[in-house]
Amino acid sequence: TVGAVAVDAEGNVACATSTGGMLNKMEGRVGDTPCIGSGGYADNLSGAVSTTGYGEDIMKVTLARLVLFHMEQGQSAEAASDVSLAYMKSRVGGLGGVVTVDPRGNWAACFSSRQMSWAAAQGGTLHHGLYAGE
Amino acid sequence: MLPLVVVHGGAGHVPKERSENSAMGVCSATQAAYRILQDGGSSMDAVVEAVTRLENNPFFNAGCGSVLNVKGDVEMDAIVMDGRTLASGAVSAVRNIANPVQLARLVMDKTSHACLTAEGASQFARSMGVVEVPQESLITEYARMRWRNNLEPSANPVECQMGKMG
Repeated sequence: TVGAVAVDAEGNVACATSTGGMLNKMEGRVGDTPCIGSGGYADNLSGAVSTTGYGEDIMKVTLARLVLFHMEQGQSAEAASDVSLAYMKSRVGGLGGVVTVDPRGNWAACFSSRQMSWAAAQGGTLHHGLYAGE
Repeated sequence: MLPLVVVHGGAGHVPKERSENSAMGVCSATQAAYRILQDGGSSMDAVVEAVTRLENNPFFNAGCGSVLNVKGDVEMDAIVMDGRTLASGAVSAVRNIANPVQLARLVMDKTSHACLTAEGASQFARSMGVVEVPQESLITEYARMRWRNNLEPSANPVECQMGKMG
């Protein structure tokens, strides 16, 4: 799965996610990616999220929308991402990752799996990572 | 500080020998999207560009490089959503499409629906002039090797793809 979130100069947010799905999946199996609120969500009033991980678990917690609910309650992009991933892991044992932005230009790249390749560009600086802690 | 773009290449297990290509892929996709934003482009244009680049990169599980289903075929899903209008578009179980994210955007822009699936999505693609590609062009040797390795009844494809608990 691959995905992106962005905030343009006018403060509009958007998300996009695309995937081949799960390895050796049943024919016709559809995961979280095309499901609004699970594979991605975007609202100028709170932010945008793109998710990756085990789709059946992401759908159980509607992970993308869950992150934004926490941000609407005042949590930062990073805290909201971490607490939502922790909920998915504790509630249904699911692993995954998210990239998150808010309309003011705060961002996060968080994951509960062993790794997630990510990159961010802001103010002319490129940030990137793959393993936890990078 | 605006504008800003953040990209991910998937939270699955990336073998060491592929991690460098994975890191380079997300960085170049991010830079391409950021250039669009710096030129005054929309956040929707930026995220579609970033994901298109990764769909075209065989090191990622999307577009070319997708994992295979149990029959050895490629079925793909994609979504886009616009935070200004809450409009969204998605496709699921689509085949023979190089860039499902661009088809998802057409669903958002050209239909009143949120998602089109399987043969219906393919018919819509044809009506929009989206060129179909042979499935072979989407399948990599790495994807075929993982598919074969996980056909055994004892295999654990989810753990193979996601890696063990982090």
